[in-house]
Amino acid sequence: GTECLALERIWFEKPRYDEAERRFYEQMN
Amino acid sequence: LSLQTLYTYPENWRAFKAQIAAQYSGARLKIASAPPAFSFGQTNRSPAFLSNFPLGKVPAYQGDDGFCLFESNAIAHYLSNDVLRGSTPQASAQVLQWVSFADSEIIPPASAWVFPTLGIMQFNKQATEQAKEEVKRVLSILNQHLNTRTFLVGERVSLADISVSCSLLWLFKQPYPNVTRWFLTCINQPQFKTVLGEVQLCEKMAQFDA
Amino acid sequence: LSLQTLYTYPENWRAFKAQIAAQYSGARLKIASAPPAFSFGQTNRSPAFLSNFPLGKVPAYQGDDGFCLFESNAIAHYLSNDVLRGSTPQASAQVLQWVSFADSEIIPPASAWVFPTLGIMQFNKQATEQAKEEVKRVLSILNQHLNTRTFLVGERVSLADISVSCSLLWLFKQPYPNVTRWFLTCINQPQFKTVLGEVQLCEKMAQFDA
Repeated sequence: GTECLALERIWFEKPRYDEAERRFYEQMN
Repeated sequence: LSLQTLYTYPENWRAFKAQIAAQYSGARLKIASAPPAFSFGQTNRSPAFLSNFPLGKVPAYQGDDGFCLFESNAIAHYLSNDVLRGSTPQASAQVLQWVSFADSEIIPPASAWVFPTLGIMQFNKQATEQAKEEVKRVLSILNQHLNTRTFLVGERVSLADISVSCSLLWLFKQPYPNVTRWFLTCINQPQFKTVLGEVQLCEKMAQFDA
Repeated sequence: LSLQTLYTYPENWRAFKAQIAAQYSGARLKIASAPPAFSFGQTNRSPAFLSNFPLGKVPAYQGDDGFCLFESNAIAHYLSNDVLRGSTPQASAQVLQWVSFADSEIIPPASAWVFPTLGIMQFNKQATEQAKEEVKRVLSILNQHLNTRTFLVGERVSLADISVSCSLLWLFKQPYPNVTRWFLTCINQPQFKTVLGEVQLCEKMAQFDA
């Protein structure tokens, strides 16, 4: 089962992107 | 008329989904996106806000009856009407299919591509090339689906079109004729225009292609 | 009864959502997860499959009437009944809120944490620490919400509980009492048990904590 799992496309970096977006729009304010 | 409030920072494509849905359903929505009503980074960190919206994220919705909602898809769905949500079990499932498609297939590579151009993420050539390929793959699937259709689900605008087109706002003009035709059809609907204003489609792929 | 088919690889937590929903709604579902019905990596790359499911992703659903659906949340929603979907506009919006929460707040850090322990991703100490912190933040929000509730939305199991508990299957025992209580309540529902079998909750946080 894990080799199938390895093919799953998951946005591992999402928390980092959320953080970057938050900082960007906080600065915009 | 009930005063429902949507908390967000300005120009938040996730909030646009709820705002456009409200244009169709007629829900009267107060947008709290600037002081004193809301200031991103302060208000959404206050105990009062966090007790209603524990993630501290926006968009966040509060009904005049105190009903609170976070997660942009849930808010847009709540502010929609049955036509937008899909009027049959198949249609409503297809609407959810495209809403999920936007979040899981478009946003990740689109962000990986666009964030570095906004200077909010480290630019990495290889990652950008990979993201571009991903976006092209996903857009050609969308393009294929739109070959024979005006809208994504059924014959009318639905939450699927609203979600997918808002998720594409980040991207620039795509060399996919059906997607561009569909995108222009959507953003020229009066309800989209009221919220998005004039959307400038850049004349070429993202500016760093220079 | 109509023969509806769900294509997936075995032990796919995204497919479990649809399978558990079908247990509640009584939808009769044929699971195609092994040859000759389906072989992951071959069938989902065949032209026939791609013409119905252009992303080539599983789980993928095909009704006996030929109706096709991809994206696990759309399939689970379609195979649910109105109790699971939420019987009022508020409840159905809250169900979607927690379904989105599972995908956008739990899965990314949970996968970043657990995948290296399964050996399917490079272990990186700093990334793992960050992912653990993210998971703890999100689980404490869930824990807080469940302080006063048996289930996530209303008084009965809904698609919210099915989606969030399936997204937590990857994680090991959490030191969050309300989450563990709720999790055990969910996975001990007969409909969950039929699909998940006995879920072993490890005695400690993910094994590499040794």
